[in-house]
Amino acid sequence: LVRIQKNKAAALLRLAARNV
Amino acid sequence: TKSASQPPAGTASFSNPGMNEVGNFGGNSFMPANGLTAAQNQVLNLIKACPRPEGLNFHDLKNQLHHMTVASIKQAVDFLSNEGHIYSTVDDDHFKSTDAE
Repeated sequence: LVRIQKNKAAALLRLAARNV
Repeated sequence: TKSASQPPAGTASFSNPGMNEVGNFGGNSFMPANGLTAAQNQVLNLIKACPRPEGLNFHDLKNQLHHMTVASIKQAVDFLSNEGHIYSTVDDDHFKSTDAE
């Protein structure tokens, strides 16, 4: 579960970084 | 006798300002503004459409995209997760989308 949340957080960060 | 009051049925005045110019990339029928290829979009849409909390299994992806090779699906998945559109959940074969709509 922690792993999933970590992956999600990382993915959201990547997405956010791209959208800047 | 013709009634002028009725508009012709065929006119779909469905204008979407700003959105229509993007789609004309060669023969690639639809390529939305997100910069993904058609294959990547299909993969993303399937993952998006999966209601399960653990996300979509790679196996399901493969079964629903008969026309794509395993390698090209993997490639699309790789790309999408690199971009942050999807992420793996319970294991490396399950994916969920970050794109909340």
